[in-house]
Amino acid sequence: MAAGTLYTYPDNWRAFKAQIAAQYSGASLKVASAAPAFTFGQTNRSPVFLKNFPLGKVPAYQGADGFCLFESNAIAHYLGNEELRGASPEAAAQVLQWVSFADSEIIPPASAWVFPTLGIMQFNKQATEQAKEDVKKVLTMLNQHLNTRTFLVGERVSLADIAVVCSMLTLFCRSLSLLSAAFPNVTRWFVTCVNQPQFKAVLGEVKLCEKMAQFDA
Amino acid sequence: MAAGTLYTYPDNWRAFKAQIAAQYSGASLKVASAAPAFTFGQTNRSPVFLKNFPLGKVPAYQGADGFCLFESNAIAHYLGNEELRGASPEAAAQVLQWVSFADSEIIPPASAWVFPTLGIMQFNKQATEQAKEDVKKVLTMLNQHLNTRTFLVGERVSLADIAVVCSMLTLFCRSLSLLSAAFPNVTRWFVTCVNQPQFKAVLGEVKLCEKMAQFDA
Amino acid sequence: SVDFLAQEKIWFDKARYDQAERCFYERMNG
Repeated sequence: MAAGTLYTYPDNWRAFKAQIAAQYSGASLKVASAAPAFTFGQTNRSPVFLKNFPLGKVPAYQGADGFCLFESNAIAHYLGNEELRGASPEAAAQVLQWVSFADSEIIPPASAWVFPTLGIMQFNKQATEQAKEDVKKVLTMLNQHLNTRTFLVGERVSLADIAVVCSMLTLFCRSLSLLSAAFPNVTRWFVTCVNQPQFKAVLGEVKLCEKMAQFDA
Repeated sequence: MAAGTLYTYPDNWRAFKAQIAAQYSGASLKVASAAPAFTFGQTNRSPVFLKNFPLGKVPAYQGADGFCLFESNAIAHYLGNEELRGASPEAAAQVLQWVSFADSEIIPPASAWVFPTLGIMQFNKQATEQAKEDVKKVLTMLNQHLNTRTFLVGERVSLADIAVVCSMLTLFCRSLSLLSAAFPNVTRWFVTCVNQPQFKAVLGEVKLCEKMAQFDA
Repeated sequence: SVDFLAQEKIWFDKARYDQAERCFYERMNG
């Protein structure tokens, strides 16, 4: 059973993937997200950290045995179990499919839409409108896939659900409520997932936003 | 042993990942990349195709048993074998780490650098200079990792090498030769990989570029 | 094949978003 430390800043949706996976597998995971254990911007630029994690990115995982990993999908995979990863070759491939899908189809437009509302980036009307269209396209596809399914792969939660849910957290919590009526299956699936005890233990109470967040200057 | 059809346009570096994986595993893979089997822009917009592959993206894989997959990393994983995927939990996680690394750290700056030289994008001096810096940073890190290693994970070719090599193909073939002297370990590793019979069967003869490609108007 | 590549969806801006996100969270974490 894996045991180690996850270095990250607080409320990092990428780190949540690994943390939720560890909840399912029972892996012993210490989260270092605040001083003195870890200060983002300082610790991850130190020579010691960069020796183990050359890109200085977080989340970063170091096992009690010294085994080091970066890239959140790899860490979540390592901290998961066979069920989460997909027990058959087909299921395992489908899990990877959805994990890649989250990174390539959800994160770019979600970031473009949400970052201005968080004050992370300047608002750009054209980019935001395009991002909304891209998100709608992706949700339409997901909604269709979840029409007859409770989870993305098979009949239980997998790393696919964990990755896609985490990639959509800021969307659902800041921008998506007015759209969620149009994607009832996605909303049903999302609410089911975030109410699983293992998700709740990491995310706490997840509130769908009441009002679409606007640009935060 | 998997058997099926890979739909793609010709010379698709994402499709190469799956094709090379199939070479290693012995999976029977038919590549549909030209009419009448597949015409990019037409076939992947047809209702039949979209029923199996809702995003219309390629590469897309359909097994002889009807099993459908999109996302190139998932297809390569499915068509690979245990050795390629990483035989231990640690190796498997490291493989996923490098596969994610290729998508998140190599492809964006490599594309931003190379696409203007292919006439696909407008040249933007600042963006190109930034992309070159990002690529150099990534290569520096890779070069250090490969200082004492022949392959990225373990002692044999894995999906990690396949994914990272394929993500760097256009770089090495168009823009990188003047830098390759600065990254001798990366060059050694790249040349070793592309000369493996399984890589050669898919990629043919891979020539490192002699002269740095410039913006092609 | 250049025509096909032109239709690929690539997140060219990723570095800009990564940097903005990094700066934001570095500020938030003191």
